Amino acid sequence: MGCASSKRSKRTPGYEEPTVLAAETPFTVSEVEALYELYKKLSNAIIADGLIHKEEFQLALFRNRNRRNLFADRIFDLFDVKRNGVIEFGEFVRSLGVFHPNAPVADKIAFAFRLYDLRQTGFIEREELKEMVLALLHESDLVLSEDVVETIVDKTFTDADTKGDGKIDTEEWKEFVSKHPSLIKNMTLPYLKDITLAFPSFVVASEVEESD
Amino acid sequence: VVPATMNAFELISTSQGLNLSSLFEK
Repeated sequence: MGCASSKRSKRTPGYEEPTVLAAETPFTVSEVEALYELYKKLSNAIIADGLIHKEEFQLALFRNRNRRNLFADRIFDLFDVKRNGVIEFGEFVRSLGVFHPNAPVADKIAFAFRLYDLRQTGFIEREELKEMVLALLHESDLVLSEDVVETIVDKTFTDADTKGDGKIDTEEWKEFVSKHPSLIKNMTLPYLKDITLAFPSFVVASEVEESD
Repeated sequence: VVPATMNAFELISTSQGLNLSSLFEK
């Protein structure tokens, strides 16, 4: 019977069954199917291989494939769990799961920590914080004097580094976020609750039937 | 205007690179 399916759907490398991904994330099966529609669009935007390359990620975020950005690089690297230079479908869904409104807050806090731990030492260090502030200023064309930058970084660091050992660990980070919950506001994407409306997955649904 | 009392993490969390909502724009 295998030869009957001349229109068998082509699955990209890294494709995982929606039921498996739904079991591991806050998404329902139909939401994962809708995410696959979005994923196909993003992953074929420049290189038609069904994998999200960094240029495609930058294009989706900034409408510009060449716009480098420290924070977008960090997000890409965290999504690219296998570290093979592309975001596969399973990686895309699991990582976006953290941004779901129903995802545990602890996961959002942990993700933000890893994002800001630029050199992956297990701590956010003062130099990293300063580097991120400078990157933000550069990105937004804001100009601040060196003194003001130092003051902002120093004050924040003193507030967060309660143990005073010159680095922010995960415990200190959790405590700091609990005092400033707005810090993880961008770890929640309300869009993810309406993803099935934005990307209906009729095609995927019929493909599932076909393969049964 | 960025006051010197601004929380540095608050500032960096406004980065466009961290705003994934643009992934969903058609």
